[in-house]
Amino acid sequence: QVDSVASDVSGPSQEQDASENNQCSLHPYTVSFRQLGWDHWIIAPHHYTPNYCKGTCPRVLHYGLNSPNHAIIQNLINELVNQSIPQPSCVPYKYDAMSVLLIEANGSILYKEHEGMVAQSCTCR
Amino acid sequence: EVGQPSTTFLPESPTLPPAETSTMRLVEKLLEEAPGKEQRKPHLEGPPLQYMLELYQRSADSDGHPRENRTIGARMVRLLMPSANIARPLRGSWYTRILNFLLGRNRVAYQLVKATVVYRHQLHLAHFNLSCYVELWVPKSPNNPSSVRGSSKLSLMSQTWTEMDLTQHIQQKLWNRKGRRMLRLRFMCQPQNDSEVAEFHGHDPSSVHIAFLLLHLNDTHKNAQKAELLPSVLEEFMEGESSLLSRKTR
Repeated sequence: QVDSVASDVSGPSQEQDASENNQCSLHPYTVSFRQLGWDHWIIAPHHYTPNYCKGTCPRVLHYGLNSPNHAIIQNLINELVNQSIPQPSCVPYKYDAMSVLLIEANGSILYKEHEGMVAQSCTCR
Repeated sequence: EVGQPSTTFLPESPTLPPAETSTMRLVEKLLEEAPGKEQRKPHLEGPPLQYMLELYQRSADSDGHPRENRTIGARMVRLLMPSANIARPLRGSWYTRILNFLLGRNRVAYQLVKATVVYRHQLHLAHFNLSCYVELWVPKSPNNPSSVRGSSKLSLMSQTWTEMDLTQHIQQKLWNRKGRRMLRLRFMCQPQNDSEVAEFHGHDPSSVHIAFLLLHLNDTHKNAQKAELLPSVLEEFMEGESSLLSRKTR
């Protein structure tokens, strides 16, 4: 079975060609706190750029995708053993922090750095 | 909930299915101290907000990315206004107010990095120039002096504001106390010109911002980031798998 997979993955398939343009990657996205309905208590910044990850995960997870061993195994399981086990998903890999300035319910003003607010890169896992 | 401005849906939510719980926990954390829409406006003006906006601009760029060279020394800075501002009887030429700052409960184990009170050391009120200072207010007892002064330095904010370090006092006396935690300060002013003392009586500077408290905090609740260690069993498996794959590919 591994032999057949190995021969399958040795050259790009038509399916891979088609999905190459739609491969898992980071997409920029900005939303205003007004759109989120939070502008009455978040003073700064006015905009939030969380970004997002979108695209298909290739059958062979190359190093650039930073996929963990588990994702590689799960891909193999999907391919070889049980197709009801899903292929890995395209999700954020690294995140940036974001600082906000907000008014609290008791009237105090808070500067706070929140971790994990901005997607910086993507992975398949 | 996008497009549905509401900060009250969380407490009203029924029991959430597990998949939604973690998402809601984050949003809940973000919103836990959010005020109602009508509460913001009264606090949006004046030196306290100006101070925090300047602090923000020094610490983060316009997109909110924390600056690498930021110097605040903590991940959180909370500005507290006095919850009570009580006038005391005049003593000679001294005008005195007691300022109460409610520190609230230490709900998520915040570590206090630094605490300072920022106050006006010069007040211009109804044509009078006042010199002011702040000291800790401690109830009189045989073992306690009536007040303790901290070390003061001029604030970066303006020439009329001074910053006094209270970290040690709050850390030792208040921070780990259970229940109600309140810092009491005595704000004292005196006309700069002795001849103005009699005329000054009757004027009240309570309507202007005279002091606020700054707490620099770190959240110790956050899990330390774990190194991604490959379990040895899986490592062995992967080594075998990769050599098998490379042989077959060859």
